[in-house]
This record gives sequence, structure tokens and C-alpha cells, in this order.
Amino acid sequence: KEKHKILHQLLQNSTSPVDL
Amino acid sequence: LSSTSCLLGNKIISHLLLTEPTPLAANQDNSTNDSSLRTLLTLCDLMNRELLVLIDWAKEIPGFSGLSLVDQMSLLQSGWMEALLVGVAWRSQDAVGEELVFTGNLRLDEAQCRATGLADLYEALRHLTAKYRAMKLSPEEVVTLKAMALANSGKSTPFPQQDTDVQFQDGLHEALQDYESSRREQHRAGRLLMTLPLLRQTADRAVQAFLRLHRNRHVPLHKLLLEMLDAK
Repeated sequence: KEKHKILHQLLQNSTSPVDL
Repeated sequence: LSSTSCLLGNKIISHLLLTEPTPLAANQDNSTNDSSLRTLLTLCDLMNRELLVLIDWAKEIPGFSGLSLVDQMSLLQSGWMEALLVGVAWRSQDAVGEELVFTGNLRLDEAQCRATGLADLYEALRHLTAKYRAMKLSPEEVVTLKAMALANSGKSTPFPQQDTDVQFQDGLHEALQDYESSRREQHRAGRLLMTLPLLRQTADRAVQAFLRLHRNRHVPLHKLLLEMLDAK
């Protein structure tokens, strides 16, 4: 996680799941 | 195929079309007098910003947010270049002089690619572009192919896949099948899937090219781009 911390942070930003 | 799955397929593709990001514009680098290096730095800056957009785009693919964080990271780390190159190959289809159209204001011909150390990438991407051009892809197929490239990019492990992984892949596959069935193109979904290995090869060559430039010629790269290249 430390090695890929930017991606980890960007993905952790809250997002609403798409409901189809 | 049931009418329900047909409807769902169309909804997924409609959603992918709707959430397809607007192409970014390149910001011309002015930090050096070396014009080849300037072109390369302009391209790397564009790719770094496109990566940010791509990560937000991935979250919008139906099923992606249901994956574990580890799986989301793994798919993006493996498939980001493939997803970006689908767009480049699509935009380069009708380019004058066989240029690679990275974005509207960043088009590189063979000589420019050679000068920037990207001759290998040029050749691979023109090959992919020719393949897509011959297939006359529709916008629906392009957005679905891009999502499938990402969904299909996970590392193969000896462990059984999680239900969420399978559902994510199956949902996109079904959407593509339903779309092609509605166009009475029975073999088209299979033909599109058979282009994925070429896309992966092209992306691998692209990653190697950028890593070479960074390691051998010490081309500075943005943090996110470097992190994603390193993950490969």
C-alpha cells in the first residue's frame, strides 16, 4: 500500500456505487 | 437472451457512453530548449492527467465499486495503459499522415516518435490502430472494449475468483453480447475479445518504452505516472 499510495488514496475517495 | 439482460446490456453501454470522459488538451511544456524532450514531457504530463481521469472513470463502470479495494488497485495497475491506448488508437484511425493522436492538440508522426525515443511504441500503436480501423468499431464498442480491457487485466492467480470479480466481467461481456445481438452481429463480440491480446502487447511495449526513457535518459515523470509504471 505504501508503494502505491497515490492510487490507494485516489480510490479511497468516497464514490457512490452505480446502481443499474 | 432474455429481454431483461438485453435491457441491462443496453443500459450498461449507455452508461459507459455517458461517463466517457471529455478528451483533455495537452499543455505544451516550455521547460527546455530540446524540442524532442519538450514533446516527451508534454506527453507525460498529458498521460499523468489522463490517469487521474481514468481512475475516476473506472469508479463509474458498473460493478467496479463493488470490488474490494485490493482488486480495484490490481485492475488499475495492470490495465491502465490498455484503457488509455484504446482511446489513442480510436482517435488515430483517420489521422492524416499516420500520426498518433494522443489528443486533439498532441499528434505525433513517425519521425517525432523516433526522435523522442518512442519508435517502438509508434509501430505497435499503428498496428493496433489499423486493426481497429479495419473492424470499423462503433463508439459503443470502443467504450465497452475499454472497460473490458480493464476488467480483464487482473493477474491470473491459482485461487478462485471472487463472485464480485466474475460479476464485473460477466456484466460487461453480457452487455457486449446483447449489443451485438441487437445489431445481428453474431460473431462480433468474439472478434472484439480476440483483439484484447494485441492491446495488451501494445500496452506492455508502451510501458517498457516509458520506463526505458525514465531509467536510461532520466526523463522526469510525475508521481502518479511513475507509480503506475512501477506497478507494471
